[in-house]
Amino acid sequence: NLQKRLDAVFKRLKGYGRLTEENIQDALREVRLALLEADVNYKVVKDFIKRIKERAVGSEVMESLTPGQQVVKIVHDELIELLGRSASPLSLAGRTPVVIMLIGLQGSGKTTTSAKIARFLKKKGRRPYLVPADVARPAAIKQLMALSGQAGVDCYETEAKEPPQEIARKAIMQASLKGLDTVIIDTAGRLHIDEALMGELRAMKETASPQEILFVADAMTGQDAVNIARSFDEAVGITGIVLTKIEGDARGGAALSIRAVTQKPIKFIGVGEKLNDLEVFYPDRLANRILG
Amino acid sequence: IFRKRKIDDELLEELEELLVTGDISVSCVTEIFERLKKEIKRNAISDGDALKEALKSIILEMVDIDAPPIPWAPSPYICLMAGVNGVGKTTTIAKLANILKSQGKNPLFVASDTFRAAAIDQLLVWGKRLNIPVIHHQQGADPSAVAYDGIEAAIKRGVDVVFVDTAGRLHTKVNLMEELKKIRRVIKKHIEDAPHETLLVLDATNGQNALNQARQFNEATPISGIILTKLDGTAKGGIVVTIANELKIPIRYIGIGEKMDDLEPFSPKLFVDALFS
Ligand SMILES: Nc1nc2c(ncn2[C@@H]2O[C@H](COP(=O)(O)OP(=O)(O)OP(=O)(O)O)[C@@H](O)[C@H]2O)c(=O)[nH]1
Ligand SMILES: Nc1nc2c(ncn2[C@@H]2O[C@H](COP(=O)(O)OP(=O)(O)OP(=O)(O)O)[C@@H](O)[C@H]2O)c(=O)[nH]1
Ligand SMILES: [Mg+2]
Ligand SMILES: [Mg+2]
Repeated sequence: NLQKRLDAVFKRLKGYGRLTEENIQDALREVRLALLEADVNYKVVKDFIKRIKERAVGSEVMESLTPGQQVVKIVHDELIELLGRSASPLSLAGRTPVVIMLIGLQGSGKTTTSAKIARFLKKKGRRPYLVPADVARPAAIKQLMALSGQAGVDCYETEAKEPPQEIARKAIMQASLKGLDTVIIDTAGRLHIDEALMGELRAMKETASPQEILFVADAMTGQDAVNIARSFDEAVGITGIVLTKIEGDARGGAALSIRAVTQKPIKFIGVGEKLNDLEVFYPDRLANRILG
Repeated sequence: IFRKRKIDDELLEELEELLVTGDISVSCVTEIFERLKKEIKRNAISDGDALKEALKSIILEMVDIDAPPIPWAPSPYICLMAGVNGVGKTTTIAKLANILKSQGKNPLFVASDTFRAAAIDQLLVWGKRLNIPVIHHQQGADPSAVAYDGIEAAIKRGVDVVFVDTAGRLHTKVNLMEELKKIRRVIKKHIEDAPHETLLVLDATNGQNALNQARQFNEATPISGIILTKLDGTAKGGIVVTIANELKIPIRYIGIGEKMDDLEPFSPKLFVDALFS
């Protein structure tokens, strides 16, 4: 892991007196390598290393008896800073029904996460309503309806024969009539470069006025995370991020890239396929993973 | 970035950035650069264009695994699909079956994902669209039992190719990998040479984790081929360079969209060209 690699760098210093610029450069090279292996975007790593260097040439490292540990501490602190210092809750205040819309690439976990969030909110005493607005993918509506049954949450019924904006509009009216306070809209997976489908998202936003637009991203995403997140954010504007499939061994560097480019908070992480596998995001656990 | 430029540190750094941002592992990029430096010396390469060509041919050699094409015979030819969650296994089965039907082959679908909500329904929709029968049990059934029944049906019906769809699973989940091994064992008990193909589906937007996926899945159920999906996005899928170099598994197809026609045979040359575009 990074601590061991940095200790090895600084071990060669024992008895050579003060740390030099070159020692720091070696240490930074190890940090850079660790971050790239963790899937943090190349340019994000470059900026990050610049910030680390400024602190690393300061007295906290140069005059430390354990410079390796000091560098790890600085990297850890900067990661936490970048990942978002504290947990950021869903924005649910205001006129009901409050609308949450989930967006993202194909297969990232939107449908499963929609049901997870519904279950989460129900446990907190809210009255959620699930809306299957994916009319493209085979059996997508059946998938959400099955999950809503498992979550014990009401689901808007549709047969995929109307456009997603219509489904959203009617579902929100239904929720109002039923006295349900939170509408959770599952959308079809789409590419950030698909102009027509990004336009469809804008149209849905216009119709549904969501208070939260959550970008659902796979924790295993690689270098392209920056590109993808920026495009979704610029096209429709995201208010938060959900990082899924994080319970595997993906280092999760994509989180850093997405945070760096959108500055939006990571609200939840998906830690499994079951509906209770949703956790509120805390940055320090992910920081440790990214460092390896 | 290549034309008329002299080969200096700045150019080499730009090349490193290009390859790393394409998701090729840093260790693999290091190896590529070591080979490149030898090439530069051996052939006295002095301009950007020649350098680019040398670089391309090094990477091409890594991904162009020498393997005969998939025969899709003898019947019933059993093809087991595996991979982590959401990569495109089910959709890719539909695409492969579509190609085989157009070649006059008679496929069969086996719905061995009995766990995920509406997974069976999803495969049923594709079966209906392609006019391909689907062997399935109820939600929650034993995936191996479904696979067994699928092989039985394939033999009885004289089907040419059998696609066994499995649930997405993270390679780190021991019990799920054991389940996959069991599906394979059950298939093997039924037909000795089966599964004739075990195809690992990888998502081109994944980064270094795809290497772990390839290693672990290959360990559990020897992978005969890789299918790289979602290359219609902006990710380059460069991790397959590392995977091919290390595991020598042929990349067979690429997924380039969500429709049944959106599958193409893997072209090493086009793939390497795309890395540099
Ligand atoms: N291991 C794991 N799997 C997950 C997690 N979240 C979702 N999945 C799985 O990922 C796969 C894809 O999930 P979906 O909810 O269908 O993804 P989606 O974004 O709705 O997909 P599209 O609608 O096709 O774009 C399924 O197999 C889910 O069970 C998670 O946190 N961990
Ligand atoms: N853009 C694009 N989308 C794809 C491609 N292949 C599959 N998809 C989409 O990716 C999503 C997931 O596809 P599935 O076939 O359900 O993936 P899976 O691996 O079977 O998922 P699980 O069974 O849940 O693990 C769907 O929305 C597909 O339409 C591709 O090549 N390009
Ligand atoms: Mg979905
Ligand atoms: Mg599937």
